[in-house]
Amino acid sequence: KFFNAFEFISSMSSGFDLSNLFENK
Amino acid sequence: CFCSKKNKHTPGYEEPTVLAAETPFTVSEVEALYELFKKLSNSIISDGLIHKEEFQLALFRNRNRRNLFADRIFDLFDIKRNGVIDFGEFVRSLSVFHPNAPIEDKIKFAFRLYDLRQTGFIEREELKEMVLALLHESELVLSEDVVEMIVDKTWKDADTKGDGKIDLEEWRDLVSKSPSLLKNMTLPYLKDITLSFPSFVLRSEVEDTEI
Repeated sequence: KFFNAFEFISSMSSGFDLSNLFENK
Repeated sequence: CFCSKKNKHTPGYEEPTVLAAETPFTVSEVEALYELFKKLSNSIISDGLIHKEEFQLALFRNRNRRNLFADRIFDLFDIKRNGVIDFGEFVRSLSVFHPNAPIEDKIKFAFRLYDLRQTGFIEREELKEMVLALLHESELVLSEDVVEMIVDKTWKDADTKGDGKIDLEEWRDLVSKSPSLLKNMTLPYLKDITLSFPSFVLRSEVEDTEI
């Protein structure tokens, strides 16, 4: 199945995962 | 001296009642966020403001790790465009990621995130630049042809007006067809930050019911 480039970016970039702001505390 | 430590707040501090009234957060949640903010904003430079290095340190446990998307998020959080994030900016920006935040706010924030050069449109070159940045970050190797194919296919789906750029309306249409594009725009942690982070010592000065 083809994946959307935006989906690729949003699901894979660690820089887009703000949960780390909380988890790394 | 009558000054009390209790009243010493970071620069850009705003009353939790005010921030709670403007966002989906409760007063207690804003107070919990203030505890988190103080940790983040004093992790390298003790000035009560989040610098980009502190943001990177919090995200990656590495102050020097650059990342295109983290840079963009930092820039969007930095509403006043003065190179740092103050408490008001932190809460207002994070509120977009609250599960109860309006979907339209999430759509607009994600659009601005991908509009790298802030032209009001997402351009094909920007999309390709982001794909290449992600490949670099993930150490995935894809041939130039495959990258072009992915970008082309996405572009055909998104640029429905065929004018070579994606505007907010086209972005909204794309997201409605693929809601998972906004998955990272919601942080379940924010639903009830006071329970998710019991280490925060909370002593609410104002009851939520008072606002």
